[in-house]
Amino acid sequence: TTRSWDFMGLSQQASRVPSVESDIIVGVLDTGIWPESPSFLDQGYGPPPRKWKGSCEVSSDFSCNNKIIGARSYRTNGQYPINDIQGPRDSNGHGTHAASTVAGGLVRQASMLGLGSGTARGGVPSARIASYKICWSDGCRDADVLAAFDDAIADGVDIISFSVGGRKPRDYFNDSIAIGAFHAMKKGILTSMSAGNSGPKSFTVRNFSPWSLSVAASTTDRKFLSGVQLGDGRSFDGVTINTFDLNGTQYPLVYAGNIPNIGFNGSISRFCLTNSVDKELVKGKIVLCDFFVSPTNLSFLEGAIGIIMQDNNPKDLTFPFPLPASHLGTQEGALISSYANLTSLPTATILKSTEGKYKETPFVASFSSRGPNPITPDILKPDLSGPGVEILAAWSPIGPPSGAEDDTRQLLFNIISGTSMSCPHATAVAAYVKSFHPSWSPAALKSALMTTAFPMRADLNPDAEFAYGSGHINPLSAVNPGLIYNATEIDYVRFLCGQGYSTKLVQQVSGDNSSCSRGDIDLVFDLNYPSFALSTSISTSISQVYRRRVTNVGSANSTYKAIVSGPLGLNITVNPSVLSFKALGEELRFEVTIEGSISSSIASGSLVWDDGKHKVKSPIVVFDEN
Amino acid sequence: NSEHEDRKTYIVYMGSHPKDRVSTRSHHVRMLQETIGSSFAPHSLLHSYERSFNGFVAKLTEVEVQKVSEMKGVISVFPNGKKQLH
Repeated sequence: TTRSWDFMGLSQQASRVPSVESDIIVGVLDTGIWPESPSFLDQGYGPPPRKWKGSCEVSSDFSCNNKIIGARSYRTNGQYPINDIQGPRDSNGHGTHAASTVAGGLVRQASMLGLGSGTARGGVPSARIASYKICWSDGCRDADVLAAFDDAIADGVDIISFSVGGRKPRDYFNDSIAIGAFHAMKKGILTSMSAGNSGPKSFTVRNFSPWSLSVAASTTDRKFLSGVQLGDGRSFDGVTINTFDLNGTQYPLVYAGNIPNIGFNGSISRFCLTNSVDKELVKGKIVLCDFFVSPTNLSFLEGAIGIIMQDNNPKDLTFPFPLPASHLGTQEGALISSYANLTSLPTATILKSTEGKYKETPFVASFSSRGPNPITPDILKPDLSGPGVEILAAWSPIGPPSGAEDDTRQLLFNIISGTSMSCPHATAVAAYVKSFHPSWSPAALKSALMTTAFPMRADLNPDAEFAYGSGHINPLSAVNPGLIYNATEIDYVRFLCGQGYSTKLVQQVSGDNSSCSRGDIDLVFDLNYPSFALSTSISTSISQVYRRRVTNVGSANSTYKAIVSGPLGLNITVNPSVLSFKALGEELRFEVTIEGSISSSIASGSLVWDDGKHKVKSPIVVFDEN
Repeated sequence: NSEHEDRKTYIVYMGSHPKDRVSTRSHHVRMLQETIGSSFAPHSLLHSYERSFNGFVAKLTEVEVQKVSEMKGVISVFPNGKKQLH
């Protein structure tokens, strides 16, 4: 956060409504919180807002304050993992990181042992935090997820940040997260969720319910480089978050393929698979491996000075390591291998990370989960993208920053990557928008974020909208979107009818007299969603109508014209193509018709409603379901 | 003991609370005992969702899961699975 907010234009000087922002309560469902973090000091904060009905699980070593106004932990089965702390204290760091990204106060000169130095801050630094600990060292159980949603909704939080997901997609009402988010939406609470880290494969997006916001992870313009210098003077730029400084000292370099452990041969040990290298022969040396090794899986290199890894994997998922480490591509790796194998006494050193700049950014991280939506392909997911690569935010000093048990660094800030990091950025922007428009519904907030997103470049993101959704969050524009695609619980219930749910079921879910009819099959195309998706097959003739309505939240008297851009082979029409509003809050309807066929796996276009002041943009994606 | 070992933790989701009342733990126990029989021990009901929606967490056998799935007002019954940090 020392870079991410400025990168997207939300500077410290950005316009705010402090009295409203300080009444916003953000519920963070995660690993708990470290209340002593400088990000959560409560100087200058008044008592909790009157609407707050939550509680703090106080113990001899844990209490809340006027910044962290609530904290509870959930472990339904009552059996705690041995090394975990009972209660809401965060022994991992992840929950502290998320909470401070959303609503942490300003901390000047924050850094991770000198890396990423700057002012760490949340997107809504005046807002209050309610922490719900649902995740423990053995994972996050559905029963605890639902228990936390049950409380957070009733406690009076305004928005929920949820950076957790399942391995497999599940139908909406067999999924604790979708269920919790649905009931949150019913109470006017938007749930912002991480899209998942299973990219770049297709259909990997998780947390895709239409009533929640699904957030992909993208880069800022800052990247960290961890250089390698060889004894012959050559140097290479690798990546990783390396806080260790070897002061330029050259250490013996050994190729893992040359030091197999008993029972292994060099063809295995070269990849540094667990226990495959001789423990004695790595001591005091820098080890060169032909594959990436997880920082949590390095105990077999105990006594080594450092690790250099080379492979073909993308270099945008960078981790802190418990020892000096650098990760390079195979081109540089081949040169280092050749040096290590052909020199009689090869040496190398690994440099402490330095900051570099991406030339072309933002792009969606390779690890960020991709659409299409695995359950409802005609709803585009993820919804949008936000900063989720190398994010510096608060950390628990008892949580190993690399995740490795033997990592003894005790840090107040850590630099990590994931959609877990992009989600709280989107949560904060939604809260920021809500501080200007406190009465806006979850769907209105979503719409504001999606229709004002910065466009992202398809040439940098081959999966296009399936990687970034509507684009990159744009906090300043989201405050004034001009038009919003609103939706209420009734709209989502009708959507569920279209998904095959029965009247009986939707009545039970909603608690009212909603009913489904036999003609409800195509209702997915009528859900008032701020994006348009259609699954089809290549060369199949299509003719699909979408019914939408937009509410005027810009200028009372305004006329919007539809500007459509469509790919070759598709004819996209909007009827009417001009919308004339006479009042704020007025709602007008229109239809979008897509006709033609596609000749490639994905065809992207857009609809922009333009009144000269606002550009209300929605992506249109037609794709091959096969 | 063997019956206890066969029980796994499930979430029983029942949607919104009925308009005129909030379902409580005692209500859920009563429902389970009516459906499964008096053999259902209250301590097998691990948690009741009472504040924002209706449902509960219980240790159930596979046969009991089938019975509970058919219970009036039940929308879904699914295992207490595990999620991961992202």
